[in-house]
Amino acid sequence: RARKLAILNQKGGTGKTTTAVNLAAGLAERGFETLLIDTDAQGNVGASLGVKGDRSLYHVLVEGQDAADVAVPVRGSLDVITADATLAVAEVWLARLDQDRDRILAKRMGSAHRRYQFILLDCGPSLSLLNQNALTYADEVLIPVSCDYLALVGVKQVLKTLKDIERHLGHSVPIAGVLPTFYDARIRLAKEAVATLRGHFKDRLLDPIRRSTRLAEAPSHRQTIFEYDNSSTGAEDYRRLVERIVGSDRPA
Amino acid sequence: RARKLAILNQKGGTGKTTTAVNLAAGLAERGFETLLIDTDAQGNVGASLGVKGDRSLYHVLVEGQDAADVAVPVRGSLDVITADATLAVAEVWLARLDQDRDRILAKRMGSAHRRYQFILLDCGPSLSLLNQNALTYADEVLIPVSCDYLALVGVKQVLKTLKDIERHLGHSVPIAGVLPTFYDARIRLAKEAVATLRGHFKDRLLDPIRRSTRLAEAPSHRQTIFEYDNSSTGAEDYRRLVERIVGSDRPA
Ligand SMILES: Nc1ncnc2c1ncn2[C@@H]1O[C@H](COP(=O)(O)OP(=O)(O)OP(=O)(O)O)[C@@H](O)[C@H]1O
Ligand SMILES: Nc1ncnc2c1ncn2[C@@H]1O[C@H](COP(=O)(O)OP(=O)(O)OP(=O)(O)O)[C@@H](O)[C@H]1O
Ligand SMILES: [Mg+2]
Ligand SMILES: [Mg+2]
Repeated sequence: RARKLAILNQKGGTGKTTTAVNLAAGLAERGFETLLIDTDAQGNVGASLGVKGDRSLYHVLVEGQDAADVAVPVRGSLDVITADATLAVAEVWLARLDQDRDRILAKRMGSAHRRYQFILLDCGPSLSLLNQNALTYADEVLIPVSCDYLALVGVKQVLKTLKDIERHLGHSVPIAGVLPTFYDARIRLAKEAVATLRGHFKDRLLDPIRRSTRLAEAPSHRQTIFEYDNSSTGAEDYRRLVERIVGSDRPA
Repeated sequence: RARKLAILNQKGGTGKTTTAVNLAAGLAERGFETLLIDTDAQGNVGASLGVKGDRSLYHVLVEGQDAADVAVPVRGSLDVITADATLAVAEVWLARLDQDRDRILAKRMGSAHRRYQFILLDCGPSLSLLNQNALTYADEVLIPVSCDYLALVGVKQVLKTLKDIERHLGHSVPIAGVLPTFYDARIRLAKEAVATLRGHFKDRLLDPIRRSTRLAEAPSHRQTIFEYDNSSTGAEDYRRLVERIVGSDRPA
């Protein structure tokens, strides 16, 4: 059975897509059959890997097409379901349903988890029904948090969202880890952010991803960090994350 | 009559809130009566200025309360309408309306523009009905773009959104300016991003906001950049933006 991991933080620009793409690529490189689903209408997963499917998550969610047919193989052991601006229409469509509007994704994905060992969901920066669908489908969540004050403020809201899903939908989504991103040891604010997160999340705090221009350059070459510069700090940090996720069992 | 300026980019983390807060503060400092409206459920405007109104944009939009009653004075000549997570509920409420769901904000704000000379709207990172409402109410848009590849990719989507509003709602929102943010002259990617933007937007490209830790620290002190460190590059760059906005008339 696949481990289903949502990569989520409603704060914008915290490194969700960068984490989703490089974690998925790292898991595939280790030989795990991996599916990466873009649930964000920006469609940055496709932009980062240089893939534009003829169909997207919209076709799975709203038109009920089979996820296995819409998924596109992009690297060895890595398939992707892309997204584009039409997904924004799906949000309105979900809102106008009278029931189960939080569970549509879980219903549609059906047996897809049998083909894969890991299913990752790159979530958009919002408190949307699409993200509630992603959380109801996932069985654990990875929270990238950039090392700055407004992102720290945002973490409280992520925890509230998780509590709401558990209370109202009866679906518990344990935290696989909180991942500090854009870490720069020379900046006091970054060190304080990590210290605050460590105090709060203890052993669920993952080793930080350091700020690295190579990580920002890789998408412009439509490559993962491992393909673009395998010896960069970005590749090192994301490889460590892969090992940590592989090594840990699904959180309780 | 007030100039109504939406600060918008559906890409996350491009400096929208930082720009909205510091531009609003700079305009108020220059003596213009200014209203800053947070249209993002994250509520980062309130977090950045240390204000938590007892009511928010939700009360104006969904409950029809008077904007003038909900606005809170936070500095001399600067009032704020805050937001919080309940605004996410307003998105579903808007989606379930059968007509005019793009124009509710414009209807509700009514005569507020008579009290102010500038009304700024901090928009959240999404392609949402709330943002369509902000664009239908505004008469010009400022687009902060961080100097990285994925943000550049996102600008095409912003332009599409503006075209859609014009075509479907008959409301034209000219671009007051495109503002490069997180600019670091030592990084090639940043220089390339600005060159690409200049080629596309010509004289609507504004002078970049340089990456400056002081800008990231100011919100943790609930201060504007002018209050926190008036001699920083951040204060210099935002003061230049204020002069540029004041000096230019509403774009044609
Ligand atoms: N550790 C890092 N060091 C330097 N640049 C990074 C790092 N992580 C991500 N980036 C760059 O920062 C920008 C924002 O990252 P990304 O798009 O992954 O964030 P996001 O949370 O997915 O944003 P959104 O909220 O819009 O979905 C991108 O251009 C990315 O290439
Ligand atoms: N020029 C800058 N230099 C350094 N840090 C900055 C700069 N501009 C903004 N920041 C910091 O970067 C983070 C992101 O900025 P901000 O929250 O303003 O972006 P945003 O576009 O409003 O994000 P969202 O998409 O979540 O609404 C904040 O912590 C902010 O303090
Ligand atoms: Mg993203
Ligand atoms: Mg913001």
